[in-house]
Amino acid sequence: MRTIAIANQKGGCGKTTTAVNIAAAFARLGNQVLIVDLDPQAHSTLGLGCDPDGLDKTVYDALTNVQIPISRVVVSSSEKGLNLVPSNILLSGIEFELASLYGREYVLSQQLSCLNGNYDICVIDCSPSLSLLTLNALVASTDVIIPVQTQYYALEGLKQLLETIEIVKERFNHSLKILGVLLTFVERRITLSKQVQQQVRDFFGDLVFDTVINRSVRLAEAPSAGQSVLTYAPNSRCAAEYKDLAEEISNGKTQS
Amino acid sequence: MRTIAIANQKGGCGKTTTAVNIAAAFARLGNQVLIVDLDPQAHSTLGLGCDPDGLDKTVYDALTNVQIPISRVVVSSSEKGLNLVPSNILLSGIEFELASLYGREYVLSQQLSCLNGNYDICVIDCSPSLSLLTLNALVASTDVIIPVQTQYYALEGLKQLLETIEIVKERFNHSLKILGVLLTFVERRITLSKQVQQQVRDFFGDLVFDTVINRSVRLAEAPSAGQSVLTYAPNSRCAAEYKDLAEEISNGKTQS
Ligand SMILES: Nc1ncnc2c1ncn2[C@@H]1O[C@H](COP(=O)(O)OP(=O)(O)OP(=O)(O)O)[C@@H](O)[C@H]1O
Ligand SMILES: Nc1ncnc2c1ncn2[C@@H]1O[C@H](COP(=O)(O)OP(=O)(O)OP(=O)(O)O)[C@@H](O)[C@H]1O
Ligand SMILES: [Mg+2]
Ligand SMILES: [Mg+2]
Repeated sequence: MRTIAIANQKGGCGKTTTAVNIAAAFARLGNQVLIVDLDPQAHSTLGLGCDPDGLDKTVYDALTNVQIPISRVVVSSSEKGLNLVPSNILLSGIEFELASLYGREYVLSQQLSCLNGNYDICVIDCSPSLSLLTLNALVASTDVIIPVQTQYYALEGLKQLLETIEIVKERFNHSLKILGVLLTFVERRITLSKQVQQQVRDFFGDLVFDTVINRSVRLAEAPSAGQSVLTYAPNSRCAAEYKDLAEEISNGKTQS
Repeated sequence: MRTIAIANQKGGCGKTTTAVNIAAAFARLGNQVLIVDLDPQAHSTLGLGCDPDGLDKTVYDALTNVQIPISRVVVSSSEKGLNLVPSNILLSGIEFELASLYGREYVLSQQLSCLNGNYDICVIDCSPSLSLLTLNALVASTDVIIPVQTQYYALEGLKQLLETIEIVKERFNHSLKILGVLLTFVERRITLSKQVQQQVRDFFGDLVFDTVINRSVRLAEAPSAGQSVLTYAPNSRCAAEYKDLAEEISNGKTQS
């Protein structure tokens, strides 16, 4: 099962929006897809029409109790072919719960390995930090997508994220690779956006996806309807962009 | 010393932008102001023209070594009347360093109490999480400003933030109060923005500041020049908005 973590500790760069919409786009290409919400904010859960407060069990239960296989936590989402491992606020206590557990970095990867045959692709939405949760996501993944907002602050945190990915690769998960860097909130007419875009391409070269995601109010509206933008605004440019990204990845146009 | 934490675990809602620009606006009103960067991303440090990698000591040193008074870590910023307690990536190890320390929630407040006579106002920029660092900020503060982006996901995390503030008030810091909720990224012509604005005002009532911050590319550009927007684009609408906010707070037009 190809497992793709959507990670960047910079807040608000489009992790959840990318996780929900790329997962929905992969499902439209005929894949069986699972999305894991690994953020206590539970925004992927909300964005797919599920109420975090109404859930009996979430990813928290599967991470803190090995007796509960993650398959028992999976729910269907508003999107055909896309299932969800939901989250809620309890997840914010995970650092404390797992603090003294030997092998606490592998808890998610052990749980997901039991689902290997059920899904083609698994997408993991990470919280805006390089915490134990994000570490679990990187250890459990085959690939990482790094959303980068075309704004000044976006560039600074990337060095640290790359270092963290290297450490995970060396010590926990040799097969982890950067699938690509995704430029988000792109605005063609704004100089700053163009400047940052150029700097990111200079720094990352081929790692930057050809597909970019432009700023679009449709992406901000879709979650309030509990839908991916592919369902909410099927003919919009941003729906086409996430479909293009899914195809770019599926066709292996990716780099490293 | 009035100490104002800028807190919200939602990523990218304008915490750093508000911390830097409100601090600069308070300085222009004649106050001696200190800004504390309590985010390992060090964006307030960068946004005020300081290089996080070039620093001998940061807030990390003052928090992990009581022998180092925070006054020895303070540097001047690009803004007149505004000093900075800088941060860098070392700060991301703080949870681990302080894990077994008795009274670890009070470390920042103990350090800041030594600066009481030197400054009129202290502003603390928090990271996008409700971690030990943000807990330290809330324990050390007299007031909290909550920036809320006018987008769907912005509403969901507020319940949890309010609960956390209540817990801090009961157990650690009785004088903490919510100074106000600041609407950010406002776009008058976008329906979603108007809807969320209305929902926030319905939920928070008088706690919402009269001043709102509109979306403006100037706010995204100013940090790349290492300046507040009051210096970078003094005649812009967003510079006027942050000056209005500083006056609204100074005139005591605030609520609870
Ligand atoms: N390309 C875009 N154009 C316009 N709005 C967008 C775009 N991508 C995301 N958004 C909106 O911007 C906000 C931030 O995006 P999102 O929540 O996906 O970021 P995030 O990185 O997951 O944030 P966090 O760090 O809090 O997890 C959301 O309200 C979302 O709807
Ligand atoms: N009103 C605004 N209009 C346009 N851009 C803005 C506005 N406020 C902030 N920005 C830009 O949006 C991005 C996010 O803002 P900022 O970094 O201040 O949020 P934050 O809450 O501090 O993020 P984090 O959760 O990562 O700490 C930055 O690039 C900033 O320059
Ligand atoms: Mg998110
Ligand atoms: Mg910030």
